[in-house]
Amino acid sequence: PGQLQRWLNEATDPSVSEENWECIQRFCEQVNVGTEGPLFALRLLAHKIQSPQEREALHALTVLETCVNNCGDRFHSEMAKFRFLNELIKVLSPKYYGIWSSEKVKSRVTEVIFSWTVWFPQEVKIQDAYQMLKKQGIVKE
Amino acid sequence: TASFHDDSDEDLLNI
Repeated sequence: PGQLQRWLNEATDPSVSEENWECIQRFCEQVNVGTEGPLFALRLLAHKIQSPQEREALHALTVLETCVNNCGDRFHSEMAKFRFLNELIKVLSPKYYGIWSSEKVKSRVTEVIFSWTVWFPQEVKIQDAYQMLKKQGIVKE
Repeated sequence: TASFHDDSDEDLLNI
């Protein structure tokens, strides 16, 4: 987890506006090392995505999307659990981090969850999470 | 040998 944390800190540095693809790539490679990789990686990513610093959160969303495209089934099954989906939902909810997160971050989180409903139709929990957000009026069509 | 991999999950957050 230490190495994952170091790559992620560098990849989400809020003082840098450009994407650091080298660090993002290293982080994704590190996710696949060891059985705990996906679990730790998602825990670290959730924390960064919840950051009140817009740039840090947006960088973290880019890292997340790169991982979804590059990491395997173990990462996908872990991100499709309520444990991680709840962390994303907290960014959208005014009862949680929604009061600090910017509209830009919130709309990207919504896009990410929506895109997963399309790419991973077999993941029932993703569909449930999205339906709940719609029912609560947090996601508008 | 048993893995430490945690397969458990939470419930969907009620907001």
